[in-house]
Amino acid sequence: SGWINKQLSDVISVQVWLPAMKAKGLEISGTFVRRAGVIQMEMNLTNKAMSVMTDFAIQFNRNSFGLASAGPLQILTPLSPNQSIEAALPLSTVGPVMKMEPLNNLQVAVKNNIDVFYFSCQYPISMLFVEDGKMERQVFLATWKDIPNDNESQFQIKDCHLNSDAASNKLQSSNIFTIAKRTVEGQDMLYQSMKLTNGIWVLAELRVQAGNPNYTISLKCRAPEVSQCVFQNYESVLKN
Amino acid sequence: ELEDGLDEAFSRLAESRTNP
Repeated sequence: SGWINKQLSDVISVQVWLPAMKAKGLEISGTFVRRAGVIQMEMNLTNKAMSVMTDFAIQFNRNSFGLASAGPLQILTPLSPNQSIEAALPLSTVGPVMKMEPLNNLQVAVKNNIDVFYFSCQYPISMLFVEDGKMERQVFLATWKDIPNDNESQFQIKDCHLNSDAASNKLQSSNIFTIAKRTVEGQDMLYQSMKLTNGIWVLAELRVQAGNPNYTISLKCRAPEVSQCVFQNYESVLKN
Repeated sequence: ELEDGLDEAFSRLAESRTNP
């Protein structure tokens, strides 16, 4: 059932990035995945035009975390009218960097034999959470103290019905690691860490109170502009 | 001893965040 759930969640997060009417009949939908450290953009391309499409290529604009295609878009056969094809594009994080708004925005250019088309999409920031993002406990305590209070952001996650252990397990599957758990006055406090591909660490305190469906998440980071994206990621992981 | 100290430090952190 874990596998089926994974497939389902992939299906749910598939989005239409380029509608056919904006790209002379080429429709692109897709999703981003991270599996065992490999980031991929999984796409479905459909030809809704009346002529054959060939010569596909893809390029990203510079972006906040240096995402770039790590190989060509592998569509080796012409795409006939009404035909769809799946393509998985491996991504690297060593491309050119430029801060985007929102931070996780990606501008993409796709070309075929007809024209060049552009679209924007947003990737979940958890795609950039590395597998070795569990901070040493001693380092966590020192870093938490060291990061100024002005760099702390607090958010509410409403309507969440997991207990703290279930939440912790779910978050670990997107490389958010629980380092310590304490219970104070009936409230579970989870101390967590994650590390982005560019080496930025994010420290978190997640408060879960039995019987209260509203969690409080506090995020501390030396680059606090990532906090909003990280919060959105907590919400989507915990609610899906 | 270090581990005990860290356990204690996390307890103090959680306590101080609940009752600042």
